[in-house]
Amino acid sequence: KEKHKILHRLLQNST
Amino acid sequence: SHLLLTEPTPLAANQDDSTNDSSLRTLLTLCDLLNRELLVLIGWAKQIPGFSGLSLVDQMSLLQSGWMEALLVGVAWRSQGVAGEGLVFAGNLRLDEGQCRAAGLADLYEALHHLTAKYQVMNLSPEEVVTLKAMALANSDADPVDCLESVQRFQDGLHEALQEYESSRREQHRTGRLLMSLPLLRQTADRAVKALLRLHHHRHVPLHKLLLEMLDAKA
Repeated sequence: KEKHKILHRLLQNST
Repeated sequence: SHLLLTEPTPLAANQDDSTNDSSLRTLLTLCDLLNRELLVLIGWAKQIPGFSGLSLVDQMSLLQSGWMEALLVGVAWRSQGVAGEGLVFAGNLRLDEGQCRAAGLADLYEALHHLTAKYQVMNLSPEEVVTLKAMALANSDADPVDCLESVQRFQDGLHEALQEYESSRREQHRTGRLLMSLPLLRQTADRAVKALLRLHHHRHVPLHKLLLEMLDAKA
């Protein structure tokens, strides 16, 4: 998922 | 009613002033708006009932394939009832056919104008718009799906909500008509993605990181 790191981070961020 | 409450406030465009070329300025302004809309869309998706219950892999897949469809439902809705033929990307960013063509977005204009006209004839209600947007995401045909059962449950919940809403209005044909409008939405989104990728690769229009990441996922 390295290629999609921004989306991954935004989804993991609970706020 | 939950979707109506969580519908984000429409964003305003920030006029780009990095260039004197007015068509490039339009394009950069639009891309900046789309990038910020994507951020809002991802936050909005998490609030759709059932979305957060999906695996992280499925959440990512649905957003990667359905984001443009969900964004275009918003543009087509904002463009309803506007005098003339313009597309309303934001309250302060309305583009007519000539402006789109000058910015290299003639194909996007044609596709979106068709979609907007279709929705206009259907005379959508706000309830239908927010449900359509959520269904576009749920129905994005991401492949592969990690947990098909959860994704289907997510789709079923939205379908059920739409059916309940339409039966409360005694509009038995509306659910089918809305579902039958999804292929045009898919087609319009594909053309929009291709147009932006073309501008980025052939005309070297710089794009924000998130927008580029999401476009690359569709490439």
